[in-house]
Amino acid sequence: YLLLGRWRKKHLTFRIVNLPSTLPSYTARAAVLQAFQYWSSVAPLTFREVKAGWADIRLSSHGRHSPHCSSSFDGPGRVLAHADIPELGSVHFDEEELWTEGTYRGVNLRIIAAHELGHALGLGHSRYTQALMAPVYAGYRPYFKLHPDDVAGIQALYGKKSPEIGEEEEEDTTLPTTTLVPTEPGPMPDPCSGDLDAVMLGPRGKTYAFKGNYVWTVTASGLGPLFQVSALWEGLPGNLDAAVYSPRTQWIHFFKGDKVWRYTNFKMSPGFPKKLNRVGPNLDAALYWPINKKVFLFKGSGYWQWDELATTDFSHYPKPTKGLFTGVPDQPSAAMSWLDGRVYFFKGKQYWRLNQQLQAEKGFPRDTAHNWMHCRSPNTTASDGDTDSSVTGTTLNSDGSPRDTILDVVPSVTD
Amino acid sequence: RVVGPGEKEAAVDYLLQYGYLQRPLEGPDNFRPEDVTEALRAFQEASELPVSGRLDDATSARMRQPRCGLEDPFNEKTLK
Repeated sequence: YLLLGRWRKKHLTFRIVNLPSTLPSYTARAAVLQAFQYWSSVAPLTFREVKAGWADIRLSSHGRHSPHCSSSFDGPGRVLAHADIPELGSVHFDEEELWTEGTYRGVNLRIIAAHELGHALGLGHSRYTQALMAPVYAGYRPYFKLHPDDVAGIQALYGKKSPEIGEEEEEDTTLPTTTLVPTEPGPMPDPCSGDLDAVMLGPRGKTYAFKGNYVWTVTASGLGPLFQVSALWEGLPGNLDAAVYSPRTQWIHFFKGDKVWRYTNFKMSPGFPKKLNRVGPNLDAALYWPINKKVFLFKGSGYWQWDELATTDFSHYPKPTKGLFTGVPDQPSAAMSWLDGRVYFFKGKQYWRLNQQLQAEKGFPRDTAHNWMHCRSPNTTASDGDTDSSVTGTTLNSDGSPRDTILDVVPSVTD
Repeated sequence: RVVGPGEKEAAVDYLLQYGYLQRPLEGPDNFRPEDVTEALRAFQEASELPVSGRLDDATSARMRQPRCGLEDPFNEKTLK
């Protein structure tokens, strides 16, 4: 690694002025937040977002020429981005590139943003071609992580990350801010381990898998990148108990302990999180059943049926899960209704598929890692026939679920 | 393979843009062949390519790859 300079403080502010338009704004924003976290996870750096005014690091996108930047870009290909060294703080992306996330097509915004932030923090180019700080873009890597040379470089500038964050300096806190980090993200889970905290068929038919502090999307062609949960849903903790999206209300509910969080897309609803006081804490799983448009909450061997838009009488709940969902395990890890109209339950490293009569189908449980996460089991060969064609052969990005008008009613399950 | 003048010019531009070649403050505008050869060797070494000092296909291809706009710090001295 080469060192070009350093900031004289470790708690930096940043501002996203604008980001490339080829990505949805929430995807681009999540990519940039994750880029910051690569560095803050290995060095005692924190990054605080400001929405207006001056910031130490300012990210923006511009075309071939910009009145605010002396370095021009050159259209698609070649130069992708550039950044200033400390303590200047500009990070610029070439607007004409095909910026992408979660695909080998185009240029991955998260990886390039992390590279340019490396410059903004004081790192020059590395001569290791596999390092993030190598000058040439090495392409999309689904399980990207910093190279030891990147880690050594940033730690040479700012030291190693220690459990205590504190001491020193600065900063005016009067601006509206979003606090990023400073919680330890924890180890990145292995999607091939097969066990999950929660799964959800989310907005636009995307399938989300949650484990620890991370979330990723599951598609027919593979897995998306792992994001920290809080990078996508600001304010949401990791290690969730359950997650469920309702096409009826377009609300996403997340459950953890005795609290519930509600989001519309990636924006938290005002007043949340709230305390769960009418159903038990520490739920196991949740799913939306499109047939009756109700949300089902599972804990132990029981379930609650909840109408999001009406006052539900929970006095007869919990009811035995086996009374309605035949052949599923107690204490499921996760559950969801999926694009194929079937209900899926997950527990341990296995999953169960239920037919329209909510009975577990023959041949289940099957291996979650193999059939959902595209992982090759060391004990499984192609001739084993352990392939669930309804999962692996389906395009996941269309949502045929019904959508009703959003009603501004506070769910009765919450206080 | 014979390298065309346009390709050679593009390579020199690249080496100049990314810090492998430095234009002298005084003297002729054209780089000496040995300066270009040394810059190419530095670029090839930094790119983990066979080090020949010649503009071969692999070197040209490497120069066409998408990259960061900042200069590289690599020259014979830093690589050593």
